[in-house]
Amino acid sequence: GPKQRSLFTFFQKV
Amino acid sequence: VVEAIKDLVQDCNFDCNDDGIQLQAMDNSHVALVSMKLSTGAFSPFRCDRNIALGINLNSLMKVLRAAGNDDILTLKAEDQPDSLNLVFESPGQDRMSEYDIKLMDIDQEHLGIPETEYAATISLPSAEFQRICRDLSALSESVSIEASKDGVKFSCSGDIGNGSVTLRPHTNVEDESKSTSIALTEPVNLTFSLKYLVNFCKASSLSGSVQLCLSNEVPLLVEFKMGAGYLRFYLAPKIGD
Repeated sequence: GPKQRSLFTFFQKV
Repeated sequence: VVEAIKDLVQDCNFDCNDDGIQLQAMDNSHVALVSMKLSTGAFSPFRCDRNIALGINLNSLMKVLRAAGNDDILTLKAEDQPDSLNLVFESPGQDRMSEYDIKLMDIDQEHLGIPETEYAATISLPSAEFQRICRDLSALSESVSIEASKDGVKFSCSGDIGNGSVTLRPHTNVEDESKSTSIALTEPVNLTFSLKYLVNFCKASSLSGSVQLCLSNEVPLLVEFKMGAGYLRFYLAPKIGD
């Protein structure tokens, strides 16, 4: 099945 | 608000400035993010002389908040460079006043920049309806697919015992706007999310009669509960096939 992605894949640390 | 987020995030910085109180925190697995804002309009009065981050353990805060009556007036106070937060509860008749201090913590929190996004689909629906869908489907499966098209929005799942789906079509309730369902769409979207997190987000249902789901293919879902003078937003990273 599809894999759970991390938020870090989409949002950058500031 | 604390009740709604305490099972998702534990230690949080409450960032106080002239605009009010803001909070951003990620869950331990870095899959979900909470973003809260309480504007100054949520308070009367509100005063903040200097930007300050109040590091608070939400379990500790809940222990103290449980001591408050539902209709009590709550006053929150912290000094410059504080080591504790002072909470005062006053009953509406002012015949009872209780006072607590909870210890603050130094929290080194990772802050994420959330890009301004033009979402492909924005769905507004009653928060109780969304809560029911998430609860019902979580009995069958760990994941839900949310598929939005011009005809409606379909929540579907499949698990060991079988599969299920709920389809909502746009609907206007003239008496109560929060009971309406609307879908604004620039292109069809289809995304898969963990139900465990969505069920958790729905603990915020008591804060707002309606909830907004914002989706674009291959980006995190935004679940927003608007409050009188602020918002509670949850972001959830999708599940994506290899």
